[in-house]
Amino acid sequence: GLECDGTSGGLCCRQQFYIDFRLIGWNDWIIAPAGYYGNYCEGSCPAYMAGVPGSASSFHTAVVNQYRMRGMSPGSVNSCCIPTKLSTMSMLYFDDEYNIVKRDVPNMIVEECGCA
Amino acid sequence: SSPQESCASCGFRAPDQSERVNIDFLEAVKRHILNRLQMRDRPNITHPIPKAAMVTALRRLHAGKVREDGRVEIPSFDGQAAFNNEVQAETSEIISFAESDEHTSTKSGLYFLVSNEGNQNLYVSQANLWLYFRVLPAGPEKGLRRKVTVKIHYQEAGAASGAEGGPGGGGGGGGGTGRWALVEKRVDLKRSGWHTFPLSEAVRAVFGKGSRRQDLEVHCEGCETAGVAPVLVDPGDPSHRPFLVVRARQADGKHRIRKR
Repeated sequence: GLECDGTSGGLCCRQQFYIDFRLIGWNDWIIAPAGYYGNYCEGSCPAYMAGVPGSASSFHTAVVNQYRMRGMSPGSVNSCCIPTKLSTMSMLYFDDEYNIVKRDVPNMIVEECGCA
Repeated sequence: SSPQESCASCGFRAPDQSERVNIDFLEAVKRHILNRLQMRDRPNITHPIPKAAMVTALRRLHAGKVREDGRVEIPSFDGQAAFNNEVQAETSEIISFAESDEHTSTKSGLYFLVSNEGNQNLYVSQANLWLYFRVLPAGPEKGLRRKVTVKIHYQEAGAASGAEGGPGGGGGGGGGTGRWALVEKRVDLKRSGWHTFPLSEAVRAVFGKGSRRQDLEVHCEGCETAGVAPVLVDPGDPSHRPFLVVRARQADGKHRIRKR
């Protein structure tokens, strides 16, 4: 997927966004990690993007894109920019009763974006 | 630039460049993290756990390596999921630190408030009690092997919850109000150190009762003559505070893939 680093020309890309838990005062109950990558997807998905390899968010989208490229679009729904790859975040934190909880939270970080 | 079309299936439309640090956006991310941890609000930490106790527990568990700068690195569970070829429902590890109150015997009692993370149907796959045994300075000479029998009493499933009375010995009024079960282990002590005791059944019993208070009675046969003593809840010794490690997962069962 594309990164929103000024070179994506407004196309669907991943915008990185990092929150330091100290800055928001959450470092007293979250032991690790030190912050969270709240990345998100933004940008447009014009029809010609359908042909860009790796831009489809799923196999189903890749098939629909083939129809769209041949002008056989199934309906007039626009394509939108969504996460295509997510990763797990391991967290260590205190709960209300001072237990330390260690947990892998799946699908927590957006790694890549694509057009659905 | 051309106006951004809204997309029927894109519920979330990121703020444009100038609003990025917009407080609403930040609140949305905070809410997202709390939702994923099944929390309504962030915990209110008024009296933090002594850092010594926390570092000891994490170091014992390899749950996290404490770096020089005090930051903690966490290995994730994933390696294990790959190991047993099962698609793991979300697994979490909960470390509870021992407490004591007027219901627990000062000599042998302690209790834990084990978190179920707000989830009633949490399945306890493993639970271990970590106890530190100290060789007393006035004990026999160094290096002598000391074999003692440690008995951990806990209330069985179906017993009345609460710690009134103990297993026929210590703990307040003597004589129990419920059935107490026992975990017994021969421990060979050469020097001061940590020892673990399996308490999976005990914690399952507590969760089974819909409670979260785990009362324990610790008795050590032979400790006095061997010149050793288990450290229970001692404010003066936070780094040897007993702790309970519960490994649990959400019992959803739907996504299990079994070998055929």
